[in-house]
Amino acid sequence: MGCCSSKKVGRTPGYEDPTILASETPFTESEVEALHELYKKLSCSIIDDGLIHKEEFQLALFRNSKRKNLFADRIFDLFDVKRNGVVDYGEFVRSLGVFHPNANVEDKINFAFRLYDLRQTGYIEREELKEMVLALLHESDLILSDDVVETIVDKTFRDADLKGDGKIDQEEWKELVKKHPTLIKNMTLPYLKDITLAFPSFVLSSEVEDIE
Amino acid sequence: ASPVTMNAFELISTSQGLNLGTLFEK
Repeated sequence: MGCCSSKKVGRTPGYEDPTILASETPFTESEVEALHELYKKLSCSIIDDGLIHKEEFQLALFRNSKRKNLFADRIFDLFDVKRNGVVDYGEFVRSLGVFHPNANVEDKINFAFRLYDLRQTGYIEREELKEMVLALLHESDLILSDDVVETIVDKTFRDADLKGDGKIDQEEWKELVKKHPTLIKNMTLPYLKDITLAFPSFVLSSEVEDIE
Repeated sequence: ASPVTMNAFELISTSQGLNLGTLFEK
């Protein structure tokens, strides 16, 4: 990956005071600052404008900027809170905060619901679930017959759709997660607890900036 | 577990596109 020409912390678009970000997220101030190192790395990997574009997000996830993936698209869209096609620093830190091991479980459950509510109707519909299963199978080069896919989706709906109206609402989703807590396992990134170890270069680069 | 016996959401959660841990790999 490339490297930004700009080293000034304040030039990052959407840059926010680490104290404020730390007060609104499960991160400490030094973790927020360490995340800035990661953000700078990601946000200048293709387009050096200090913002994370979808291609840069894909590059970071898959080592391939052109790789299309339904789930990566959804994550990016949820990170892009302002819906302007890019993820700025504040959006990045706040969104990643949901994945922190100490983040509120309710927030994780809600985030996962929004992620799977592909068309943002307020419900996870049967068609959406099937679309996600097919996308996962395609991504994994797994071939299952349509009958088997239908069986998987049916079984999940029998488990989740308590009201039997053919769609899963937030309340039903919460009940499902209560029954199967592993469903939100991917909403926690253990790495986020050791972020300052992962990006110790922050300490060095901030000292350099002070001298400049 | 066989995909057939898995909850669809459990299956989906294994997607690489949902594995944000990759962002932290150097």
